[in-house]
Amino acid sequence: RLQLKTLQRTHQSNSPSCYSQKSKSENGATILEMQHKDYCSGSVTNMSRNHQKQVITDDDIRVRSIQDSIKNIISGKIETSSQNNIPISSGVKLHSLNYIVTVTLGGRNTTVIVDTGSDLTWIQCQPCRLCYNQPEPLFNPSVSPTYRKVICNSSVCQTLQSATGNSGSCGNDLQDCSYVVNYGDGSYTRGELGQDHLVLGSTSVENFVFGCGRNNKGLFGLASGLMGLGRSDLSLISQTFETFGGVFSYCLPSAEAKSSGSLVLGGDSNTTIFKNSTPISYTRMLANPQLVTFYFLNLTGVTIGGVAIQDSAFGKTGMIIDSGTVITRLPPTIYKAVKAEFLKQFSGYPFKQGVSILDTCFDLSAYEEVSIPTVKMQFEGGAEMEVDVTGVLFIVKSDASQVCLALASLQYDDE
Amino acid sequence: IGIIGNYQQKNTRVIYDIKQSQVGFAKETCS
Repeated sequence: RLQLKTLQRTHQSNSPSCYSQKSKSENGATILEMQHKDYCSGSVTNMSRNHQKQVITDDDIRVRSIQDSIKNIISGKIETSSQNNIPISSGVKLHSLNYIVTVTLGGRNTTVIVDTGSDLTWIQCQPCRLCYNQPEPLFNPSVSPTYRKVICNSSVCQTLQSATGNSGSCGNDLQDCSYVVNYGDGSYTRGELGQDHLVLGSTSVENFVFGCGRNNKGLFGLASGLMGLGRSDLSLISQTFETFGGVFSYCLPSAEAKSSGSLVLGGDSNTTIFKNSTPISYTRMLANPQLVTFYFLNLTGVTIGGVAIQDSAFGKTGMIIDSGTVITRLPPTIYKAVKAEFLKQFSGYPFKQGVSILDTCFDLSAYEEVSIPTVKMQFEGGAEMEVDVTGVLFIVKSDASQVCLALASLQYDDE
Repeated sequence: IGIIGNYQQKNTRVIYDIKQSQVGFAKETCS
């Protein structure tokens, strides 16, 4: 392409006599004479300062253009059919501290919580026996022409056991596949499995299996349901494996941010570079045969303000990484050491009583500016996650009279 | 078993690759 452009520019020059006439054939190859594009006008040997400046400016624009093209291709900004970008935003507007995305299911926009800690995607359905409030209309399977029931003696229904911990059962009409999902915080959803057309950004998924929730209660805010991004056969990631190859990523914005982050499905985790991100550091997922649906990582260290926390518990137990849990829970001995170092470095600020699981709180209402120690988590293989400054402290009261370290302890070491 | 919650994952690109069994992290301004 670069050569072609040079020839085209030569053609645009003023005098026909300037066209390159000299060509020859040698060993089966055709050799064309090549001249500078300004050769014909003579300006190549007699450039004014302005012309020189223009040439340099043109050259700079050209280089920037090439670099941008390369950057866009590498960063995946020019999306391939196997990669899909969906806006993700804080669920605060839906009274949830989780993150939400809007997808289209059965032709209707549906806003759901993004949860890597569970597998079944479900939405509240009509007719509903026990549903919480949601601003979006309830999904009505009877008016979706593409909706189909999952029958109870099907292989799909049998995957419920590994995906949810509860086996599917035959519903009232002895055909429906009834499901039950109980979450760790006491929330639950019950209903039947169905299949419908799902649109994720620019990608369509036919016959996507999801839960039609008829009995739902718990900490879902006003979201219409939940998107399960776990590892079982029933998760969205497994159901779209052929399209997206089992790769996805997200970038969660702070709750105060009005603009959204992104959930990216697909791409190549080894070569993809995200716009405005630092280089990616990887750690291996641990295999936990008892809890195969979770994403387990090996936490090998924590630093507070650059000081490494010493604890024999590091590297011994896996940590689950979950988008559906809000506050990080650390094993007690690690938490105690982290808390002690944080207090050492965050000294001088008045203490305040704790709230709920947060036991390290301060009254910062008298301060316009505070210096917050950095928190870094290190994982097997050298991967590191530096906690963003917005993720270190949890502002309980908006006047900053109660601000807490946004970390909590498990009750006991092998909980 | 500890859990890394979403509050600490803000403004970080978290990449999951089931096929290669790896999770990646990169700093990113998400908004």
